[in-house]
Amino acid sequence: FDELIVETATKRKQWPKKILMHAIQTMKAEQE
Amino acid sequence: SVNPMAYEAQFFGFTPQTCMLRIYTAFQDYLFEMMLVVERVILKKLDGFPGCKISPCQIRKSTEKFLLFMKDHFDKLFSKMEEVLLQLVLNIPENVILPEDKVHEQYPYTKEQFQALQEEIQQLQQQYRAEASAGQALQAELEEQKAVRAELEKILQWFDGLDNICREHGTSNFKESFAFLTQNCKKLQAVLKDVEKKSK
Amino acid sequence: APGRAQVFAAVVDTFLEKLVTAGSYQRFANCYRSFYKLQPEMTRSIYDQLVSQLQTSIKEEIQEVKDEGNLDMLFNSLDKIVEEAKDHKEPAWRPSGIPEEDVRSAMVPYLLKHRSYLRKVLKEKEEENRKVAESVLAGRERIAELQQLIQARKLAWQ
Repeated sequence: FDELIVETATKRKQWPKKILMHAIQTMKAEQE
Repeated sequence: SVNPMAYEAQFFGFTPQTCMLRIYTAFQDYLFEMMLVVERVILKKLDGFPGCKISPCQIRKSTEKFLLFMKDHFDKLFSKMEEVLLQLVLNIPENVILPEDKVHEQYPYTKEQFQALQEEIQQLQQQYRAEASAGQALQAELEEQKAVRAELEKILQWFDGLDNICREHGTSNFKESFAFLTQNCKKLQAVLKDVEKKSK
Repeated sequence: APGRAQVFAAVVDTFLEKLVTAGSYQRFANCYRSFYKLQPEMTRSIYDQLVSQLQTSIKEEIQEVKDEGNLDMLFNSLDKIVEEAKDHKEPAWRPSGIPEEDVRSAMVPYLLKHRSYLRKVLKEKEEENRKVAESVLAGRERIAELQQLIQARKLAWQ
């Protein structure tokens, strides 16, 4: 249970940034 | 009910309970280890008194008695410490948001708002594409117009050239001179006829 | 108010103090009564070593946990974050447990930027097209003019 909490919390912390990176790349490519 | 303290785990990288558990087991291990060391030291000291009547069993009983007492206090004190640390140190007050989540305070978008924003962006993209192709069409027509205009101007120049030829040969107004020419022709034809008649 | 690091140190020190107070020398001598009677000084020195060793071990363990978890840095940074939020009275946002929802807001600032970029380029494109359209219209008029001129010249000739 503890590992699950830490894993979930880590994803909550890190994944929005990762997703954003892809989204920004997509937008930049589209703009170009 | 277990409070998973997931938000704290997001900040610390571990759950506060794990941290406390880690400290608890370490402290407890030390306590036990130390008591075993104490017991070993006492037994060793007793070896120096062969005549004494204290048996290892007695010492073991004393150790257990002291350890039990300590363990009991240890648990009470530790749960107090845990309570304080989980409340004051290893916790994130409910009015506090972590830096990586600040965006949620600044842009609390509902699903509908988000979709509307996405739709608006798609619409803008379509509009832009339409404008871009309209722009291409306009550019294409401009190119075409250039060619057509060149052609038309060439024709006009041709007419100018025609007029210039006439002018060079003294006929400034073509129409009058043409009329004049026609009259002359007619006169000539009349004269010709006349001559022919006379010659017969 | 003392920072989290100070509170943490104070709470652990208090724990240790109370633990040692609870496990007093009297209590220890009382448990090892027979040995205490035989060797009171020895008992005292063993007890003192027990207490100091226990305190040292526990302090070392705490330091190790702090180093491993980088707790001092985290405590200080959390103090700052809490300080910044002191005017924020109502409960702050928390993960909803639905990742798609939570990631949405993270996207919003960039989508807004993208939207204003698209608005800008669309406006520029429209402006540009408007100008080109004007010259296309002017071009058409010019062509019409030229055609009329040619027509007139042709008629004149005819």
